[in-house]
Amino acid sequence: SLLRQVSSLLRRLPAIESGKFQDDFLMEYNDTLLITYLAM
Amino acid sequence: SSSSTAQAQAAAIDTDSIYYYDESTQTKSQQDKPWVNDPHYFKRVKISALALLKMVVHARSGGTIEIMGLMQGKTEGDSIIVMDAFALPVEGTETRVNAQADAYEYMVDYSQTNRQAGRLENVVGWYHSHPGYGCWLSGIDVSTQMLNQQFQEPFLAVVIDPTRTVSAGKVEIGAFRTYPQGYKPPDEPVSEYQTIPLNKIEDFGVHCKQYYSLDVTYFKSSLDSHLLDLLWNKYWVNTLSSSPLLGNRDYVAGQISDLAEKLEQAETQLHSRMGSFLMPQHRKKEPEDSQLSKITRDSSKITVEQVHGLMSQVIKDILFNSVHP
Amino acid sequence: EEQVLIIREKLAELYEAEQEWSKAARMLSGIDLDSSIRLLDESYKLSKCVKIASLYLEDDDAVNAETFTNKASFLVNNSKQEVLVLQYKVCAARILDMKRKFLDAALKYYEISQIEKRQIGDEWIDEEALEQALTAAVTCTILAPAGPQRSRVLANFYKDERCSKLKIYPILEKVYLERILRKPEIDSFAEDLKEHQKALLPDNFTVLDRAMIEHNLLSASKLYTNISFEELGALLGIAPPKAEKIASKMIYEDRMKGSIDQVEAFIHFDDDKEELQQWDQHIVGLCQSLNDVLDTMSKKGL
Repeated sequence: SLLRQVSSLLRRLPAIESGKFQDDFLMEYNDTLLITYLAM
Repeated sequence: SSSSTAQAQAAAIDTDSIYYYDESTQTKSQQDKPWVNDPHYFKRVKISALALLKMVVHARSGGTIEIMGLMQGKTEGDSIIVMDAFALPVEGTETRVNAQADAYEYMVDYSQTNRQAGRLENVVGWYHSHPGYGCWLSGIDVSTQMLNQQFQEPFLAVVIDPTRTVSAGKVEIGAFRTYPQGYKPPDEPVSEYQTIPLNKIEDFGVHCKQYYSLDVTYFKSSLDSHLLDLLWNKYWVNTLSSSPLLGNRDYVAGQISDLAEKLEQAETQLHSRMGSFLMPQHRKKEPEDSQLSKITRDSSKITVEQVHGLMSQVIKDILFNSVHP
Repeated sequence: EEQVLIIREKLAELYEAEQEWSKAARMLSGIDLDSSIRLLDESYKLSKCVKIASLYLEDDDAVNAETFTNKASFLVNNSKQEVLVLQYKVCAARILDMKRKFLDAALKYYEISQIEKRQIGDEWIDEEALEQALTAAVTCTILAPAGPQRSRVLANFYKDERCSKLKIYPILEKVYLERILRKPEIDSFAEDLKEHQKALLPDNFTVLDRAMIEHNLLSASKLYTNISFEELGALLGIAPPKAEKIASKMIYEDRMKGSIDQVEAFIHFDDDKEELQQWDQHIVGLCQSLNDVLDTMSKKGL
């Protein structure tokens, strides 16, 4: 049962995998870099 | 092991002794009224973990609306000890003087019911929230607190900023007492720097000499420690699954727009002073520099918090998204 | 009129004793409460309206009962007689329940279940009665159409620690946590339902069936990003076209977010949560299952 638990845990990786997530993540990444640039 | 248990129990009793309410001591302090002769009498505040949690949760539940509540506790020498807190059914603490007048009946009922339930602590102060604009007393707050200190001594004013609490990752809280009308305080040591938004700067500036802040410390009971330890075991899930960047977008946007306004204001003043630039003898010590240095400090503070948020996102991405079956 | 009133009341008592509820109600409703000849005081009128409504409800006659409950609603606010007010609230809740306005009925039952006093007038309110009101409130909420409003009321009940002692709690928990309900669970829940809660709807489904299908559909929308109607029908235990019809109705009523591709016979569920927030949710799940693995290992002494 323990091994089954571990395998179901591994099957949950990666936590999320979608184009929309990549877009949102990079958007947020760029926003933060922009703020840093403005602060500079 | 028995000795260590005994020690642990002794420590617990010591920790918990603060929770004991000695009515005679409090009555004596009420009779002596040491605070009457010294406007600066109270210097310290000790807040229980329970009261802190209740005030922060209440402040956050208000969102961008200011909330208000009361604190129960006692005094111990020059310290005010806050044991518990409860919310008041009022809103708009910053838009009218003495908002708590709406809740007098509620406060009386609550205090009486508490006494019947064996809770002897009196109300020792009020707390309210400043969502996103820092912990200080506005003009309205000063007049409310002065009123309280006239009729309800000992009385403390606590301000909590729930928005900054989220972004700073620690509770933004301030405890204050006002001076009597017309009292000239000795020169204050500069309190810790905090950003005041442009639309509040005047309100802040006019009244900041009418009150002083107290040193805030916290305490918890042995049971609190046990419960918080249990919670701490689960806290790592919160840390890994939270995104400060997500939760605080509106606040950061507000901060940046406030910064832009301050920059424009500083620039306008700089230009308007250019004329006198040619006559150095009129040049005063540049307040704008300190203004500009404040703006620089604010902008680096914002961007550091943002970069911290981004770092946690990148670490989470590497940790949870880079593994592929 | 005085004599008629006395005779009617007497006859009504006799009918009531023989459990001829509607006849007793009709006998009392013959009393002219708005007579211009004699002035009847408001509390008498209120007591009669509530009495007649209760009698009609004994025969599940919501229509006539509602007539008298509506009359009582104009009188109840000024009444100081708590017993009458309580009886009026019970009538109002039962009528809403019978008219299948389940969410409104649930809130009224819940209000009744929160009565603090244990004695009102010479009536004793026992815990059993309050528990029945609470159970009725939870039952009505489960039967209500699935959606955000129902979720909010469910959250109230789930956090009310009195509910955890109710027989109905296991199903309340699964419904609140938006888990799919299996046939055996639904059947056991159906055992305690009243007749009108098992009545057939025009589309040949019972009230319970519709509530359960919609609930399971909403739960499925949290589990899957998309699913074919073939599969969905199998999951819900109904024909695929039926599943499509119910899904389209829920999407149209904004009780579920999604889109239907009729050519492919597929439904795509939307989650209005931001991707980044979903990501955090998935991370919470991951951490918790890691925690479970570690707990299991420590239990096994590994």
